[in-house]
Formats: sequence, structure tokens, C-alpha cells
Amino acid sequence: TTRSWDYLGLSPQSSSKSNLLHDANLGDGVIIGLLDTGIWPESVILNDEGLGPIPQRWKGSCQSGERFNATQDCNRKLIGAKYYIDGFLAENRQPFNTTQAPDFKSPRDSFGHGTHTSTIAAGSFVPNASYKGIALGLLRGGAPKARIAMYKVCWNVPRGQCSSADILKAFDDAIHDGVDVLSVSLGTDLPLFPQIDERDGIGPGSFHAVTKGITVVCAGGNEGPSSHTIDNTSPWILTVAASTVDRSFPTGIVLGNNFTILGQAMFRGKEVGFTGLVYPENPGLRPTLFGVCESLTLNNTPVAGNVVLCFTTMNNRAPVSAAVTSVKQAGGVGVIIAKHPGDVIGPCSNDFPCIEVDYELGSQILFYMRSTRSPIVKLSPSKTLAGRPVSTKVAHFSSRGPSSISPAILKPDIAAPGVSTLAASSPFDPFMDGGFALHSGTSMAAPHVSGIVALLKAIHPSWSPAAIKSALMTTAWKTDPFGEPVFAEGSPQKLANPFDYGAGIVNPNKAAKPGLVYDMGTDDYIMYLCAVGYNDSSITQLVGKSKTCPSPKPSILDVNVPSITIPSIRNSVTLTRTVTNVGPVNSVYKAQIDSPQGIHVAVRPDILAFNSSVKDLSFIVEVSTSHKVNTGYYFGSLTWTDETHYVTIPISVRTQIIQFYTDFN
Amino acid sequence: HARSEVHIVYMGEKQHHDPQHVTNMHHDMLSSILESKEEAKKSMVYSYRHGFSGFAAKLTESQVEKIAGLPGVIRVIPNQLHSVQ
Repeated sequence: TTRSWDYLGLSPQSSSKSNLLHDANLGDGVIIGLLDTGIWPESVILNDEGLGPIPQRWKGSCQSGERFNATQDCNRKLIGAKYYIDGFLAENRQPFNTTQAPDFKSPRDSFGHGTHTSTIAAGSFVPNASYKGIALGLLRGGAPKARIAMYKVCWNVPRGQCSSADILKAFDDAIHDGVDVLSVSLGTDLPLFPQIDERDGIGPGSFHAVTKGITVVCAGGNEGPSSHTIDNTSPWILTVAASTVDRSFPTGIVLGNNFTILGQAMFRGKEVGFTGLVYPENPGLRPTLFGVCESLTLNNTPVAGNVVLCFTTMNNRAPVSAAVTSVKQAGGVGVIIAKHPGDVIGPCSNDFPCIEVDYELGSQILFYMRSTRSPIVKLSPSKTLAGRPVSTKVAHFSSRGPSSISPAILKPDIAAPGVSTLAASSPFDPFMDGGFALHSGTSMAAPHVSGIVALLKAIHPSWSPAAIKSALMTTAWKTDPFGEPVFAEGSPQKLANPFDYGAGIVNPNKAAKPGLVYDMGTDDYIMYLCAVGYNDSSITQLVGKSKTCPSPKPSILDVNVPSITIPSIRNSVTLTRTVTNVGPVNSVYKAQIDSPQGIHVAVRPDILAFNSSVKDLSFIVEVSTSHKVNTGYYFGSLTWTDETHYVTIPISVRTQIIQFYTDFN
Repeated sequence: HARSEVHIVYMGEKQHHDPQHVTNMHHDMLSSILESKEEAKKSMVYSYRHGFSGFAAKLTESQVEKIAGLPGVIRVIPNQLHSVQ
């Protein structure tokens, strides 16, 4: 967060008149609940200096347990801390084993994930924070004066596992305790379950939270960049994709011919002076790939004292780890990994230099090696580059839409920084240094949005979760802060579209004054449930009131979400939306349409005039296709503007002349 | 003995404001299936009683079928694991 909040325009030192951080008094009085791996209460970023008393409406508490003393470890920043393990233990059918992976039967965090996410959302100010000197700056949460309530539901087993029975209990308690925002950086495996009987507990738990006014912000999942991988897809959830910020960690690779290449790494060891550079070439015509990072064959290569170059087509961290292990064992002093864009960089153990370059630069290094008898290389420690010219991208790992179970509801909703975020962690985190660690994931993106929601709650306490979600979506950036396009990592890299970043990159200052909102309440969610086929008795039970779905069934296209997504159009469709004026009373808005290619979009009426008695206005959108074959999705937008506010929603349309048809040819 | 697994008995919006009353109702419901209050208490993992109604309990497949047919039960969901992202 030493860069992400500045990147998003929320600098505490900013003198800008429209700074949400100042207007919201740093989120004072707002309570953010997190369902996560617990918290490390001694972290300096959880200090409660300058905070007033705990809000009187707070009904939660701190629970003592192993190495966690509720009286000593909670303060005016950390006002709630509970743990939930019974569902996890009942599932595992064996005693909780903390020998292999340490954990505590208490709210104390061993994994580090919960400490990281909670301090992204609401950590206090910590100047001069860094990871071994890189990413140096002022560390803080998005709402530095908001209070934190940790509901520990995940345990330190591989991947940080949590059971739905525990998650639901945490939702139940959080609703009772009085949190304003719930930040849930959890997901489940694909394929997904239906939303109301979703086995993950997040669907129903979040439904009850949202209908009680609590905004629920969820990670979209790390299964990208394939389409249909987005998780937490219910329309009442605010689902977050992960993007990069304008910061990178260039790491110098100087070749013997004095040509300098900048790779990326988190290498903070000593410079490796000019030394031999080797690549395990295939001997003869044998097809074995000796120089593949994940299966390096070093028998015929003089590795000791040298730097090794390898190539991989895998885009996760596994080949990096494998190459480092092999090269270290063989006495090498560094490794250069040539790879496609993929999972983000991370430090290698014991400051071993592991520098990543793309395939193009990797090939250049190899050409140099093949052109000289004794290739040499010098490796420099990583530096921090922030601002121009570093571009913004949707992360490779970030799960992509459309939603596999409700393709007419756009997911993800929005993107936020989630790559190489510096925040507090647990001392048991192997990548922690001095209390802080750089981590990546949609887990890190979600609490960025949760912090912003806390600020919005502080200045608009009466706004519904849907209004807050609309404000965030309709004002989101479609470009980076410099006006340059946002790319989506993948193979190939492409310009980002709504299935990569939803409505765009979150723009907090604009979200404070959206002009119009696409609001929703329980009745709108009921309409959604009717549209997707839930029966009357289930819906009645769910909402606690007698409800009968209209006949004919409502169209899912009419659900009042701040996006239009038409997964299947043959000729034309008509849909409705309603907007609520939250800006100046006597406002007049005009429609501006950017139609998707081959799609005609018309809006009736195309002028909306609000006054003191007219706050909500509906309009009709007519969409027709001129395509004659089944197509993929084309994208456009609809903007309502009064020349001060620009209320933009994405439009995504797919023509399907033959419906329910898989076309692999 | 049939193997019992943790299931979530989801009952939607709670019908009573008093949390203790909601929990008692959950115990009664579970007792009617397990045929004793003691068994019900042993089987119950959580009672969801603030934000919504329902409970988590260790149930066999036949118990799941019986409880799913009781009035007020929306669905009985097997416990599922999640992971951090």
C-alpha cells in the first residue's frame, strides 16, 4: 500500500479539494469485518493512536485463545477478533496438527494472509515501510481510522483452508456485531454451485448481510486468465479483479558485451559481479529439453559459480522455484528465468538472485551467449520504479468473466490493485521482512475496495450496498491514471474488457459524487432469484416474507445492476433500468451511447430530468444485432451525463443465432 | 454405523428475534430426527441465529434426507472447503 493509495488518488498529503480520504475523516467510525486467517495484533500498523472510543453501536468482542489475550491484544483499532474452527475440525476428522504448519487456536494469524488483507483495508499510518528496502513509503490502509473486526475462519494448511460451516457462522456473528463492510478474500473451486444453495456459504451469508445494509466485498478468484473462471458471482456481492499499479522492481542484468537488460525480481542480496553465464543446451539431436526451468538437466553444464539461464512456457511460480532449487544444489549463484507473463514475481529464499525476463529478452540473452566463447553476466539488486512509464494491467492470475452460472450479470464488478502489495504480515510468513510482506492476489484487491467502501460509508451512511457498488462501478477508470489504456495479461496480452476488469479500475474520489446510482434492494434481489428460477417457497423462506414470483417470469436482463450484459441475442431485446439522483436536485442528464460493434443500442427516453419530487427515473434500452453468425462478445457503454457527472455502465453483447450451441470448430 | 458428515441446514431469514429461541428451535428440529436431545447436542456444530436461521450438524445421508423434508428447511448443503485467494 506504499504505492496503491497514492495511485488511486488517496494521498493523505494531497491538497486536492475532492479527496475522499479527507472528506471521510479517514473512515473514522466505520467498522470493517474480515473473514480470513486471523490477525497478528502486535503489528505496528494496528496501533490505535489518534482513534476515539470504540463506536457505541458495536456489539462484537474479542475472544481469547492460544497466544491471544483479548484484553491486551485488542485495542481501539482491532475491536473484534473471533475464531471459528469447529466446522473445519469436523470435516478433517483428526486433531488439529500444528507441528508441520504452525497455527493458533485463537484469532492470532500464523499464515499472514488475514493480517495482510486487514491492514490493506484499514491499517494505521506507518512511515518508511518496505520489504528489504524496496517498495519504500508510507504504509497505511484505505480507511486508516476505520476499525477492524477479524473473524478467523481459515487455517494454516496448504492454500489456507476454511470450511463453509465456519464461514456461515462468521457471517452470522458479523451481522449481529454491527460491521459496516465485510471483506471476504476467499473463493471456492470451479465449477461453481448455484448462488443460494452455494456450498461455499458466501452466497447465502452475503445475501443476509447485504439485505441488512452491509456491503460485502469478495475476491474474484485467482483462476485467470481463462474466461468463465470468476468466483463469488452473486449480484449482491461486490466482486473484485486484481490489477497492477504503476510500480515495478527492475533488476539489472549486464551482459559481457555491456548490454543491459532490465528483468523483474525482488532480489535484495549483494550484487553478483561479472561471472560465467550458462545455458544447459541439448547435446546433439536428442529432444530432451535440458534448459527448461522446471526440469533443468545440469549434468553436462558447469554450473558452480555461474548464473544459469532457463526457459519455461509455464506461467506460474513453480518453474522459478524448481530452477532455483536445481541451480543452488549445483552450486550456481543465480538464475535468469525467461517466461511468458504469468504469476507475479516474488522473492527467492535467502536472497538468491532469481530474475524473470520475458521470452523476447531471454532470447536476446541466449543470442549473446551463442555469439561469444565465454559469456559473462552481472546481476544487480532490484530497485523500485514508480510512476511513468510503468503501465497498468489486469493481473494474469485474476479470474475472468463472464459468470459461468449467471452470464447476464457482469462479473467481476471492478478491479483494484492486487499485485505486489506491501502490507503487514505474520512473523511466520516466509516472505515477511521487518513486519511487512509483498503479496499478490485478488485477496489483496478486495480489501482495497473494502477500504474505499468504508470511506464512502463514512460520507454516505444511508447509501445501500447496491448504491455504493453502483457509485464505484459507474465512475471507474477505463484507463490508467495517465490516460493510457489498461491491458489484460494473458497469452496474448490484449486490451482489457469488462470480463477482465468489470466496470474498470476503482476511482475512489469520483465514486464519492457519482451523480446517479443504479440502486437495488431486497425486492430487486428477489426479482433476480425469480428470474434465475428459484421457487416461491425457497424465496419466501430466504427473505422471511411471503413472496410470489410474477408470471411470466421476470427477465434477468431487467435486474437493476450497473451494467448491461446480453449473453444471447438473435434479433433484438428490450430491457429496463432505473436510476436514482444522488446529486444536485434539479439535474438533467442526457444519454451517450457507445454501441458494441455490429450492435445497435437505443435508449428511451434519452433525457432524464430530475427535480425535488422526481428522484428515480426509469428508461428502456433497445438492443439489436446486425450479425448473421454466432459471435463472441462485443463491448460498448452507456453514459448518462449532466456535463459534470459521467455515469457510465459497460455493455457486453454476444450474438447467438443458434442458441445453447457449443462451437469448437 | 453410517458415516456422518457436516451439513448446513439452511433455513433462510430467521422467524424470531430472540436468538435463544431460534437455537432451541434448531435443537428441537434436530432432536426430532436424531430421537434424543443428547444426540442432537452432540451432533450440532453451530446454530446460525443472528443474521439468518439454520444450523450445521453432523448428519448421515438418511438423516439429511429426513431433515430436508421438514418444514422451514430451504436446503441441506454439504460442508465445503474454501481457500484464500
